[in-house]
Amino acid sequence: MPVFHTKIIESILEPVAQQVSRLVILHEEAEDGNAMPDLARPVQAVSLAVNNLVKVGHETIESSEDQVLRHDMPGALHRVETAATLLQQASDMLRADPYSGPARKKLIEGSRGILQGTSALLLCFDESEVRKIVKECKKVLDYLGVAEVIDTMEDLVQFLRDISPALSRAAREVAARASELTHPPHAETLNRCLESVKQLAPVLICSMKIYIHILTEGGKGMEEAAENRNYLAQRMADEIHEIIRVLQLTSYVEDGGE
Amino acid sequence: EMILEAAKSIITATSALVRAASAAQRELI
Repeated sequence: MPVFHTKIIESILEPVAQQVSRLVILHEEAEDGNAMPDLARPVQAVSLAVNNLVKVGHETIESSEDQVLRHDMPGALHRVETAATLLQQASDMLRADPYSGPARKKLIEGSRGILQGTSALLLCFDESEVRKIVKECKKVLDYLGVAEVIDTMEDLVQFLRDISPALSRAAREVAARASELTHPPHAETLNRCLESVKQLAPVLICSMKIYIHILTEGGKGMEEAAENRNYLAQRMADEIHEIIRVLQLTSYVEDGGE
Repeated sequence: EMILEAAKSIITATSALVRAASAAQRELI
């Protein structure tokens, strides 16, 4: 069962997650251990990468309009910086005493901190990307909300002009997101709901046309036509609400899974 | 996205560090 919920996060974090676990095991099995090599250079490389991440992170914060990201990301950046400091301290201590136990602990703590901080940062960024997709979905919901008040062909044409690009954008983004998820049931739900929305959209437009036709011709069945249109709009809205719910799941437990 | 690239660089660097630290311990086991 994958631990990381998107393929990109998994591809970034999975290799080092395994290595840190191995380091912990090796450290425990070796007890007092061999003399540690001089880690100054690899630690320096981590520090440089952390400095770059902090710079890019702050630029992302400054340029983002997402208040949640602006609030959460500094904490994750701080965790990474603190972990880099621990690694630096471990390296300094090991140079003085290559057998130092506390230095090894700092090394493991620092490596874990880098992993956890980077993970938190990527999650924070990923959640912000999800909020962008949810925003697109909500635009479609807003348009669906006015389907009931469309009673002329001119309004219907405008309705189509408005909802079509919003629906295309949302569909494109949801499909891309589904292909990024590591948990197949979530991806399948997104794809299934998206397929329903795509199938329902032309049927809804057709039902709106029928309603307008009956209304302008003054024929029978206006009430049934309105009911049918509302039912279809509601079904589309239900599917989009389900898409939004699944988009926001970042662990399997939230979905009642393992 | 730049932030993903920056995160990848950190993980690559940390990975190299952990490998270097593990190598010394592995010799002992």
